[in-house]
Amino acid sequence: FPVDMREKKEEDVQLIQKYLENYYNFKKDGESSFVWKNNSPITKKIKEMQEFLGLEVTGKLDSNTLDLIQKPRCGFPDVAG
Amino acid sequence: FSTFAGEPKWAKQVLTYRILNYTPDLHPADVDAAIKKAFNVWSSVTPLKFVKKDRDHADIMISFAVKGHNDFIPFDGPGGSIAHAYAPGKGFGGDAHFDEDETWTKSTEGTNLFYVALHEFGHSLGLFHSKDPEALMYPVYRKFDPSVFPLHQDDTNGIQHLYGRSPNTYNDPRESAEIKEPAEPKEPALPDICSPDLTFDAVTTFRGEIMFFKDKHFWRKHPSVRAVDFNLISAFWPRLPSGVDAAYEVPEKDETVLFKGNEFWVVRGDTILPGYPQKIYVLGFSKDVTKIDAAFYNRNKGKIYYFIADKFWSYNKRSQSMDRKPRQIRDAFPGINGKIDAVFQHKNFFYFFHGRKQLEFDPGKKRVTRVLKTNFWFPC
Repeated sequence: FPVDMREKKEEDVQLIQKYLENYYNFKKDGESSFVWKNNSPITKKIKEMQEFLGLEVTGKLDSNTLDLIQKPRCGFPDVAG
Repeated sequence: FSTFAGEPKWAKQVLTYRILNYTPDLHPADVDAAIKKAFNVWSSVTPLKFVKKDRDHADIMISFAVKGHNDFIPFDGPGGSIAHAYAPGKGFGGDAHFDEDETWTKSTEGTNLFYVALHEFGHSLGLFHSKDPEALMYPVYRKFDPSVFPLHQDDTNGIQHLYGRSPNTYNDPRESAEIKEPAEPKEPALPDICSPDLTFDAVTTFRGEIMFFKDKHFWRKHPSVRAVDFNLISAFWPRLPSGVDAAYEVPEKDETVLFKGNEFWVVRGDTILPGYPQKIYVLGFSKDVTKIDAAFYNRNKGKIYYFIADKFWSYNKRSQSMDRKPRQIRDAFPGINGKIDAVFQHKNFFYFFHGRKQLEFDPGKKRVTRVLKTNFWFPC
């Protein structure tokens, strides 16, 4: 990626990680932000989030997912902690 | 819809709430109104009732706070997390917290307090987040649309799964096919809004709505909105007795006058104005009048009409004088005979309630134009 794209991507990753920690009981395990495998914990959590919120389940940080997680919301988690 | 693990819910039907502090974004009266309105929505579809407390512990404690605020979930500044609430239980249970870093409004701009409170109180009552994007209990905030009843059928199904239906709630049978059987009511049967035998103690306009009084309750209905609110009189006016005899509103003064026996009270919103009750004799009635059956304020003429048995007295607000003697109701209102239960004015018609009938009277034509059921105003 060009540098500015990398920075943007890093911001998005932090955003989703924080969202998943807050609302989907995600525990960060030091996984590299950029190297996501299909069955990695963060991909699974993104899929779970997308399924719950009625988004297309891709496991990826697509624009619909990013848009939705930036909207104001209830602070209560979507999955039981 | 879904509920919390273990399905916690309140074991009682009358719950208390207390507003611990107020956001500077709104007038305190607007906060009170938004909170009350949110509870009223949940009341309208369940047997639950909510009573405001001003001190001590309440089942649902409501507060505005920023960042860390001594619970398990800190707020995060503007946007993001805007509020949260806890499932029914002791301690934090049922409590609702609102992020003071949001801009709270009573309009569709910013963050509408009523709409967010309604969602949070869903948690306070035991509803978890819904996966249905149309449901109120979906976790993402949507712009509030005041023209639409805020509960989706999914929310209604969820709350009625926990508490059963309100005996006074209208449910469209096409929409409620999946509703489970309601829980057995734990209190004596409440008046049935759609019963052909329904009668009212008093009816009045009230800030654009119509209030129908019956024993210790009243219904609120906006003429152009389908939903009906059902409340305890004591939840609005704690010092007022049940079984109101008559009521009328003077809209230009934003005052409503309520009668019981030989006493009356004047209220503005949910506040009883100081100096009441007063005896009805200060209004000019003779001592043989012990109660008023019905009353209404004729906005066109600036006159208040008081109905007692088969007669009525009129009070001219402009000249501030009461009739010396009562007149026969049938002489001034042909077709209206005998004692009436309640009366109110809507647009250019007077609506007289007489037992199981409601008579629409056109004062211009001086005749009854329609005979209606008492529950004509409700979606029965």
